Amino acid sequence: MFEARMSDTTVMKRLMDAITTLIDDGSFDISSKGISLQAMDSSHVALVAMCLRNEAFDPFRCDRNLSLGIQCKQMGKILKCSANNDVMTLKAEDDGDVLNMVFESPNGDRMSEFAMKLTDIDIEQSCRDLSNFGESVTICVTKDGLKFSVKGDSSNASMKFSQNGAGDDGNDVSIDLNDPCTLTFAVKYLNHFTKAAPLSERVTLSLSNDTPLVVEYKIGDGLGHIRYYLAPKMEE
Amino acid sequence: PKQQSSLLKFFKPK
Repeated sequence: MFEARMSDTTVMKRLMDAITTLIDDGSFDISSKGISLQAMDSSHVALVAMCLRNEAFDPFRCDRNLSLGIQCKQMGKILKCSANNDVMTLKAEDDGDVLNMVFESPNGDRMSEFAMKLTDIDIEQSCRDLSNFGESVTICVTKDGLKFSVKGDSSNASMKFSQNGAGDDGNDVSIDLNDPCTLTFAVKYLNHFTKAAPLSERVTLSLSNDTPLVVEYKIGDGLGHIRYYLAPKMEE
Repeated sequence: PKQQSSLLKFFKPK
């Protein structure tokens, strides 16, 4: 039996938005520690890894580890039926094929129940062609700062953030640098990752030459995180 | 020119 109650559905809504941008369905692993997910997009270029600790729920009960195959769009539709300050309860039987979701208004005068069918997810989905890539962004980090530059068909653009300065929107930028690095990525994916921005005031980008980019957003005050991994564009 | 690499080149998901 899995049962978890969350006092505010907002985090779950934002989290599902941030996941659905990359994947259609995923296996959500439920354990006594909380809920986690690791899934690649269909082209195997990016990966999303999410963890929502049991502290994000009260109570949180998980008698046996479960893997729930969830169609993210479907869950998103159900979540849209709740108000932001609704209390949400998730329930699943150990050998069931349904996830029950209950929303209750804080004063208890309204309750709605949904039963979502779980799916068997084929983890080894075949790759689709990587035919339609958007433009590339090159990220260059030096001791002076962080620079994003894009070369388009008809125009070029670049943005630079200085180590101790402030970005365009006034937010602080801090850089922890071992070695300078320059990497190129598909902008399309970075745009997908920004879907997680409402979950956190701060985003952390981790780069190292010739390795995937890691983009991390913390959830709440130690409640968990969502991380995206993105394969770089490289010389053949 | 640079080509998009696959994440599978770096690691495999569980």
